[in-house]
Amino acid sequence: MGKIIAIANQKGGVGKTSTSINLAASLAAAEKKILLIDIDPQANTSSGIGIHETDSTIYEVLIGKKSVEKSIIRSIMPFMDLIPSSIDLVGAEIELVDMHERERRLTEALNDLVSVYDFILIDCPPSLSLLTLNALTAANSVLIPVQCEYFALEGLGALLNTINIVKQNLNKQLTIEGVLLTMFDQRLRLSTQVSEEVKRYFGDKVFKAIIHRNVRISEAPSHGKPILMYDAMSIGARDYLSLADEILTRNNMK
Amino acid sequence: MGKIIAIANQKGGVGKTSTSINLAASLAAAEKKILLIDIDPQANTSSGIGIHETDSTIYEVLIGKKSVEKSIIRSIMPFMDLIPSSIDLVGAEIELVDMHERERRLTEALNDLVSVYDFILIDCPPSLSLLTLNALTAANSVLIPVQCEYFALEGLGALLNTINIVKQNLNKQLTIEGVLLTMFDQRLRLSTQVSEEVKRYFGDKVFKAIIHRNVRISEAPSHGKPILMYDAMSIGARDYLSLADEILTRNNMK
Ligand SMILES: Nc1ncnc2c1ncn2[C@@H]1O[C@H](COP(=O)(O)OP(=O)(O)OP(=O)(O)O)[C@@H](O)[C@H]1O
Ligand SMILES: Nc1ncnc2c1ncn2[C@@H]1O[C@H](COP(=O)(O)OP(=O)(O)OP(=O)(O)O)[C@@H](O)[C@H]1O
Ligand SMILES: [Mg+2]
Ligand SMILES: [Mg+2]
Repeated sequence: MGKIIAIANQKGGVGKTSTSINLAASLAAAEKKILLIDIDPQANTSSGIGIHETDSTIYEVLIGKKSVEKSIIRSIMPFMDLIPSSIDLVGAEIELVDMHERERRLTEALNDLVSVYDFILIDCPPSLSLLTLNALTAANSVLIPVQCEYFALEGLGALLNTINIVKQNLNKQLTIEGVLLTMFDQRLRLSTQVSEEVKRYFGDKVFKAIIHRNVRISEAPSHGKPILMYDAMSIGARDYLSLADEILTRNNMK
Repeated sequence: MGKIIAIANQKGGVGKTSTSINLAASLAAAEKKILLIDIDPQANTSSGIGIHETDSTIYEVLIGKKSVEKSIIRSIMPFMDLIPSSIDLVGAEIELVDMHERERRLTEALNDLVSVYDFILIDCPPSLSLLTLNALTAANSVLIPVQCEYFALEGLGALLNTINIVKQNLNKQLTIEGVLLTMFDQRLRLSTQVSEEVKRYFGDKVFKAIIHRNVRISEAPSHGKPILMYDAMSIGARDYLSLADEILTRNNMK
């Protein structure tokens, strides 16, 4: 039975997309069957693995215009499929408002897919609005990337609050998969201060694996590749492989 | 007559908030009367200058529950006032959907304030939804921070498209104040590649002033201060003072 993990944080630029792509690719490299879902109108996860124009996206699926099966496409990596996004999804936030069970559209769509994949990863937009709520309602757990800087630390309260609200009203089984420190720069005292604060608060929910700041991670999407394919020897590739390893171990799937 | 500038880019983490705070402070240091408006539910601009709890925020103003005058507060700098935000603003996106002239709520609210201030700067959330549309509809011009990395470059198309739609349907006089390269790291070839691409596309709309990556800029908000007060000697402070200088010159206000 596939595990659905939402990758969420309303703070912008903390590494949600980089984590969605590179964790998915690292799990796929371990021959786990992965479905990557891009639910961000910016569609960075889609373009970051070279997908720019498609017939059907998550938008058509959420508003009920196309089936989810018709929207799945192969990706550049074996074992990794994608449901892409597009800018049309901006309109979805308004269109969904008046729909029946508007937070459960994604849950419904994924019902038949959980038996097909080992993991379904959902890349969320930087907001706590309807698209993110759909992801948190559909997910078994949420992975929270936290950039090692002040504003990212500050935003955690609102995110945890939202997770609790979803737990109480929409998805009783939602858990925290883990908290991932991203863009960690060991030369900076600020990085260390924020990471210690995060560890103090979240204890062993914080992954042992840490994603260090590594320019190769930011170069890879311009080539339409996960870091593992772009530069397998890089620190970035190694960090995401460690994360995948830790997640497989935590879920008894190694 | 005050100029209203929206600081917008739907890509997360590109420096909208850092630019809102630090440009506002630098203009205030030149004794221009500045109103800083935080229209992002994350409320980073508010917390970044030490404001955490207030009676009235932009949320109450937008839904018509409080007057804009009652919501203005002094900030840590003379000449710089703030209308803060709060997490309640997440609800505004849904509440505003059914309101009369829902994209003009902010325009209405600012009508009486433009004669009071030299500049009104609006920090937008990382999205192209109703809050950003309100800012673009109210503004005379939009300042676009662009982080020197691939995803930030890629998102410009959607942003320019939105600006054109607003120009045609909601705000005929909307112009581009300028494009600001942020987090520029001269050691990285990617930084140079992206900045050259941006200059090729935008020509002299790109500010001469460039904001370099400087850890002091990311430390300042944890002390509730603009970079100018936190470390006036830093490269970050110098960069934002250059930007303020360039904007005053372009607007014949020096
Ligand atoms: N470990 C890292 N080292 C260097 N650059 C990184 C790293 N992780 C991400 N980046 C870069 O930082 C920027 C922000 O990352 P990313 O787009 O993954 O964040 P995000 O949370 O998905 O942003 P948004 O909120 O806009 O969706 C991107 O340009 C990305 O390539
Ligand atoms: N020039 C810089 N050098 C170093 N760090 C910076 C610089 N500019 C911004 N930062 C830091 O990068 C992070 C993102 O910046 P900021 O919050 O201003 O972006 P934003 O576009 O407002 O993000 P969001 O989309 O979430 O609103 C913050 O932690 C900030 O302190
Ligand atoms: Mg993203
Ligand atoms: Mg911001």
